[in-house]
Amino acid sequence: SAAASAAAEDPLIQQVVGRDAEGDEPGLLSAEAHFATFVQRFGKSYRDADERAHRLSVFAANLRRARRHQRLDPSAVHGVTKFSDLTPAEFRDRFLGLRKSRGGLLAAGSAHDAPTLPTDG
Amino acid sequence: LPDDFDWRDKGAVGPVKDQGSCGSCWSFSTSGALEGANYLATGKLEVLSEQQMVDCDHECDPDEPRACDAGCNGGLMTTAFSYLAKAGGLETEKDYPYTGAGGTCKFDKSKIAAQVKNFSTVAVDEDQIAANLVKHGPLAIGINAVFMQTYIGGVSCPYICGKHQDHGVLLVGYGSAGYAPLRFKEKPYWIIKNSWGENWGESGYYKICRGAHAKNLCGVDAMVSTVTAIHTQKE
Repeated sequence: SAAASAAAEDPLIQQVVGRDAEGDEPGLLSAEAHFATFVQRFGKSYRDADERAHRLSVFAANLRRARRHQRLDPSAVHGVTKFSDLTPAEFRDRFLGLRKSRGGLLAAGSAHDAPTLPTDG
Repeated sequence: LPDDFDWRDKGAVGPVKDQGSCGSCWSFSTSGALEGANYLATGKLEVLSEQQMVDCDHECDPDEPRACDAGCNGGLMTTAFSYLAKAGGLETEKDYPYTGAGGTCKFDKSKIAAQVKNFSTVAVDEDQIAANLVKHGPLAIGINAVFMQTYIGGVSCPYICGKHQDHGVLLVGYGSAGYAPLRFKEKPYWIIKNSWGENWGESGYYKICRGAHAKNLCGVDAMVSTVTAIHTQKE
């Protein structure tokens, strides 16, 4: 009943349901609908139709990835973010920037170890 | 140690910022830690510059001479603290605003608003991390950001997560009870300030599990550094 109610209020959901009923691939249609909302919500623009199609395919892969993350991380909410049209490699290159350090441990530079602090009482 | 602690409630944390398409997370983590330390030293929150570090900090790790801070191409918080200690300090965001791209260094010593007194690394121990957080202010930490690309809210507690850190963020507090619905239990968590704007995560923040069954989750406990500030008076 919640879905029916949402569909009644949201023309986008009605559109997806309608197309699905005609036998199109539900996953792709769902991704297209989500992508349209994503583009509008985050003010995204792409240089041409090819770029848009590529970003849609990346977005669809990220929807699957978000579902996978949701299963692996059930206490958080995972879904569409402003990074949903980026591949993991693009995301890493553009938005992460912590230099790699040996063995994953802190490259301390000239930092000293902090003295041990009391933690009880 | 208190059960719950949050530096945001105490006025030591500035607004959420947005690094844009630039791998400068390390500079935001560094500036956030010094903003908190400076608040503790002076009682005043100065929003500090990241662009100064992006443009001017080319400090290298003494143990890895080829690993140097490199603006949008990445850096490390401890080497940034080392740069700040040598350069004299950090200007305010207003005096040296963020552009999201590297440029020529325009550092003006006369505009220094916060100075590093000392910095150190914290042991891989949740109690020590919490104690240093409470005593010295927000901590610069590294994290594996693989689950952050799709994160919207809640307490992140993935069953598996890489431990190699690839993102610099700021630890600002912790809570004792974030509800994990599918595990039917309350989970303690860290509160982390990110630099991807307010429209990411929980108004720019990320919560990640801590505690006995979530030690060093996503490498969050293994790259922690603390800084203290000198009480400076801006002219």
